[in-house]
Amino acid sequence: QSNQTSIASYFSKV
Amino acid sequence: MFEARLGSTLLLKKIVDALRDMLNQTTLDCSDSGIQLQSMDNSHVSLVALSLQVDCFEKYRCDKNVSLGVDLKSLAKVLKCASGDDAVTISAPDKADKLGLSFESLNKERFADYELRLLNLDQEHLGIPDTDYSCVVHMPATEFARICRDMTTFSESVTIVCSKDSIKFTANGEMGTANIKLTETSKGDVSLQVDDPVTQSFAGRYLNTFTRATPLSERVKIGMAADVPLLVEYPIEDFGYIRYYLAPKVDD
Repeated sequence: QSNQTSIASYFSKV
Repeated sequence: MFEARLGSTLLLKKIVDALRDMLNQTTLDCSDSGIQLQSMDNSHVSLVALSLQVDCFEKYRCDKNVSLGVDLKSLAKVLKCASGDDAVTISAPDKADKLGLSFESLNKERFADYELRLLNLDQEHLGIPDTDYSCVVHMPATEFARICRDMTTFSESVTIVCSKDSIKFTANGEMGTANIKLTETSKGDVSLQVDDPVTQSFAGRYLNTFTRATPLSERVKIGMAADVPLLVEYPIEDFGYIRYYLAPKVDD
């Protein structure tokens, strides 16, 4: 079973 | 005042086509270095970044940074009114609430002007760090599109295994399993630079959405590294790019 992660968790907010 | 003229409307059509399956609305950030765009899809799984440098345009003027919020479906409708070989000028005065689009036919005998209502979009920007991808693969864009299409016939999830001598795509579903392996070709149209092998799984429907950019470029670059999103990059002529980032799936 694999889960989809969010792209926002990899890049910092500007 | 912002004004940018492209020699071919077809390029703008291809760019909008590359975005519209992923985004409904987006903001064009215009500055004196060109036009940039950055948006996540609605589910925040993927991100697209577009850059068109000033050299991309026959004429470019941007007195003051301006962010133009556009509805891509509406923009596509306006572009449908134009011929691919028309020249297109997009313009907006400072504090604009409308985007101007003027099309000039190749023989300079037909001029058409449209105005598109701008949207006030509140978009958050993410800082995308420069990443050293341990696997970088170049291949024909049509080959990548074909692989993504074929993989998603089998499964929603696509596993990419990138090793020293090959890149392998695997989809395992109820119907059965699909494996496609590419090695470096003597012609050089598939090339692999691999420092560390990487295996990651991704949602195939996002990969398929990215391949809407195929008409923009003959070649696509794929970047992978452990614990970072996948990069799928299409160069736009010599003056820009469209980059898609996709978060990998992680095991429970």
